[in-house]
Amino acid sequence: MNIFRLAGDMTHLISILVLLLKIYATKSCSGISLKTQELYALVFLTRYLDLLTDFISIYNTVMKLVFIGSSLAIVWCMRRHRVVRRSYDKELDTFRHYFLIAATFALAVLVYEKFTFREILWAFSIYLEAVAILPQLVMLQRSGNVDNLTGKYVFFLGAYRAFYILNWIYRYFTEARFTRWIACVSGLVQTALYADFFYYYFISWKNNAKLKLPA
Amino acid sequence: PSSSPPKDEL
Repeated sequence: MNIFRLAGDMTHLISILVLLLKIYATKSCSGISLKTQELYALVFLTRYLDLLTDFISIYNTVMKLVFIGSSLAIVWCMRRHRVVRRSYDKELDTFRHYFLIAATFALAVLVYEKFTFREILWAFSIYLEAVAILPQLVMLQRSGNVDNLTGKYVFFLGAYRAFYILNWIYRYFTEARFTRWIACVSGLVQTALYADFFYYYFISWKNNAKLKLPA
Repeated sequence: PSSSPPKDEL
């Protein structure tokens, strides 16, 4: 594992910890898109089916279990927790995420590495992850004001994607057989979606001001 | 012939 990959996994982990911290400390999920969280839960559940068949490393197994467990816990909290669910901004979270699921599944049936059940689900999870942040970004845009922890959550998620791109560049030059087109192209698309958010995040950081997204 | 390398990324 190279340093970029590790940095990517760690920023991904931090983003989830920041989100859990926000929900736990404020007993509120305001500003968080339940739809994005449900999509992530689906992404992890479909991608990590290999937990049942392949062993790569302890690190790999633990991280996968953490991602599945935390995403399910967050969805559970936002839907079922007595206090937390009341702060969910349902009227701002109107993105039609079923459309994303249908479109990415259709793409996975057309473009895959191998025509097997597992590989098609793997491709689906990669495509779905690329666009899963959209309901969250739309929600931030709508509410305009972004609270500190929600802003940091999205920032770390974006950083995770950026580090993965550096990781692929590194692997491309250091490993003879590293060509994972589906993951790399989807990863580029996914990172590009954060560009606008990053722009405003850095401006607010530079000016030491509260993060605000233009309407 | 083409055995793809293991999917070791998360």
